[in-house]
Amino acid sequence: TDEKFEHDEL
Amino acid sequence: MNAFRLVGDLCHLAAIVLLLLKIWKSRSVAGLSGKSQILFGLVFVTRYLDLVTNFVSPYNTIMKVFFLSSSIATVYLIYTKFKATYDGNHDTFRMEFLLIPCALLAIVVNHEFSPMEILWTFSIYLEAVAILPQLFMISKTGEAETITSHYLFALGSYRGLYIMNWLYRYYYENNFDVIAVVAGIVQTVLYCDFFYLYITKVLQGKKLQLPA
Repeated sequence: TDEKFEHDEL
Repeated sequence: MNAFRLVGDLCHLAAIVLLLLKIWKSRSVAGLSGKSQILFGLVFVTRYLDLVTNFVSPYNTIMKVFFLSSSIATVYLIYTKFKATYDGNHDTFRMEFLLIPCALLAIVVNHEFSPMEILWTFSIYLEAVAILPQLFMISKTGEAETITSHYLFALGSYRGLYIMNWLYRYYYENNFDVIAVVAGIVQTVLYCDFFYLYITKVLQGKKLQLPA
């Protein structure tokens, strides 16, 4: 399973 | 944060400022695709929903606020303030041909089946193709104002620099997001034809004319 992404990019 | 991403964000910022300057100084939105600007506005709205719930850094928050407000302002300028100069006859790309496939793909291919994550994924897919109405409009009119081509060059460069950023993060931070990378490559490839024209024409001082 894909780990949850912390979207830190704009 | 790395230099590629910072310069990329600054190129993105420059593109948006260039566009606003062009509109404000020439008091005209001639040659601009309102549809692309609507799509970019939608990209920011669906991507920055976490603006208040997920604090990353002051830089991140300030840039998100600027991108959101400037894209909404641009749509406002095109469709209300300078509506008289909006060339709707050449801005005929069907937005639904982009919105529906991106929405469907975001539902099927995403990192997590949650509303926020699906909206983020939708914004990534949509950003990759949001420039198409603008490029389509230029191909129909056969030309673009020089400042509009500078806008497009900065806009295309920003995602190209992000690809370098993703390479860097892959090797040094072991961080890799296949969805953003694939969409970013598609987005940058769409500009290649324009990049060629920009470098061979605009940088030679000529106007951007597409071969008829």
